Amino acid sequence: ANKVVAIANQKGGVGKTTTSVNLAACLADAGCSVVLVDLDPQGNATSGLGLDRDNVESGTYHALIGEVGIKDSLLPTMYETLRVLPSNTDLAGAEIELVDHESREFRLREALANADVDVDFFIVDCPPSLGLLTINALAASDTVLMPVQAEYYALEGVGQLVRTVELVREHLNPELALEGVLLTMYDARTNLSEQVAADVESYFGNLVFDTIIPRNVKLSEAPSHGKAVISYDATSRGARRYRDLAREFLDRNRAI
Amino acid sequence: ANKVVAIANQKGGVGKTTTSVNLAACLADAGCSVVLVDLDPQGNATSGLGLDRDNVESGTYHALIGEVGIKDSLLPTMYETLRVLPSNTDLAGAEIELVDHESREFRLREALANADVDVDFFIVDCPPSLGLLTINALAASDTVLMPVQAEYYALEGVGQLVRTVELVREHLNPELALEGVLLTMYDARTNLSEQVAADVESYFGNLVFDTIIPRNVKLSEAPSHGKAVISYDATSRGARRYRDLAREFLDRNRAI
Ligand SMILES: Nc1ncnc2c1ncn2[C@@H]1O[C@H](COP(=O)(O)OP(=O)(O)OP(=O)(O)O)[C@@H](O)[C@H]1O
Ligand SMILES: Nc1ncnc2c1ncn2[C@@H]1O[C@H](COP(=O)(O)OP(=O)(O)OP(=O)(O)O)[C@@H](O)[C@H]1O
Ligand SMILES: [Mg+2]
Ligand SMILES: [Mg+2]
Repeated sequence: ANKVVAIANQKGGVGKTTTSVNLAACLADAGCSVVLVDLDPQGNATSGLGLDRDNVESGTYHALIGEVGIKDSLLPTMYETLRVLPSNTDLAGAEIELVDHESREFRLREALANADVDVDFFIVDCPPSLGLLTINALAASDTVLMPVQAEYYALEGVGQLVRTVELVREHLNPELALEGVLLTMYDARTNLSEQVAADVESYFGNLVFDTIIPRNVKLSEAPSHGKAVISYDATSRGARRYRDLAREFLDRNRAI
Repeated sequence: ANKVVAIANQKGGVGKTTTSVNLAACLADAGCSVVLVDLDPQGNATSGLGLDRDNVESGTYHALIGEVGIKDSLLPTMYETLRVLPSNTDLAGAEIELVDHESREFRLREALANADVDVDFFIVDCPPSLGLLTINALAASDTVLMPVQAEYYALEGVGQLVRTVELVREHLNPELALEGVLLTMYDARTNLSEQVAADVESYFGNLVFDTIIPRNVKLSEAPSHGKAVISYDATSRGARRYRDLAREFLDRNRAI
């Protein structure tokens, strides 16, 4: 219970939020209890599930600075067993504010330990950087799921991400393991996608999820309706692939 | 001369680097002298022009901390009048290192003022955040060019970007103006692109470039060959649109 999974990659626009929102929703739909932690000052995971970022009273920022407990900030969603710890622009100041804080890397870990919440999974959506917010997520997590867009620049950044995970494992969180690597925005018509997939598979072997997320316009339309893709268009390829991912994720976790 | 243009947007993956590299190359190809400043620890602009990030002796990081002058770190590219101030992973530590530094927001501005380099344009590729590196870029720039991906999450973030530019103008750089807003990865087959374009145009009016960059696979293939798209596939839609952008950019700048 209370397994914490960080969705992280410093490369921008690789599908971290899309994966966080849709994996969380599919797990909830499959009967799991889930809290989605929005650790990105952009607040896309918050609005992607139909919540109003501009009217958040307390959220992730307040949990990090220890002002409000996580339990008191959780917001319900249209999925009965999925709640969100929302983000707002206060979070943008957190990185600078936390720098001089004692145990600055463990603020999220401490907040989750004191959360007094009992769920199957915490899914943590990270911002596109390797700064203190993402370090907090990795220090607090049991595993990290890495979305890798099927593009050249995204492939280039994977090495830096792996080194950062190694450093966090050595100095901050010895239990941190890799949940898996997820190929996203895969376009079967281009050689580039095939080449990137081949490189990722040779680098990570069976840590790569069998499920590959294709480029699918329904995935980018769903957030404008404040819904996960399984509610926006359940028969779309995007919805079917994220359901497959949730099933594969659960198989890997039940096997433990 | 020496006009400084920041290419900025905290939303990840919206085409900042693709615009920096291709606008810089097209301007150089049209006879301008350009320095591309890679201010992103990912170093995508550096590798996108065929340079080796892992063998950078000195670059943007060293200029920010005042260790090496910009002129001594510039690297040549395949374009005669385009040079790069390269980035490497040292830059990842700069944000935390600069926090306690006096005049931490003006490190880049001071380095450019002392650069002893005479060019038409400095193009500054920013990381996907509104932290100290991007603030340094905005404090050092004459104008900011905002790439906005034709997607919902990218549209959501525009307000925060505009507010940050306003704050920098009020407190750090009263001369900072908007170079323009560039629509990127526009897919004419989807309603989403049309809706986002309409919203952006109603918000920014004639600050939106007439040139719209379409989604074009040649743009994402070019970096794996270390080339700008005009050299990778000169007849592609991606190459033609970035040439159009360079022409429109020069028209706006010559008119001044
Ligand atoms: N498989 C997909 N097919 C089509 N569009 C997608 C897909 N996955 C994500 N998108 C769209 O691509 C954009 C980038 O995805 P997303 O915002 O989830 O990435 P991110 O890694 O969270 O970005 P950031 O680095 O800014 O946090 C979004 O507009 C999203 O709607
Ligand atoms: N018009 C386009 N058509 C197709 N692919 C594109 C286009 N523009 C950019 N890309 C690809 O989309 C991805 C994101 O673009 P890019 O890396 O330039 O964005 P960015 O804003 O610099 O990202 P980051 O936030 O990580 O710095 C890259 O893989 C790039 O090759
Ligand atoms: Mg995101
Ligand atoms: Mg970039």
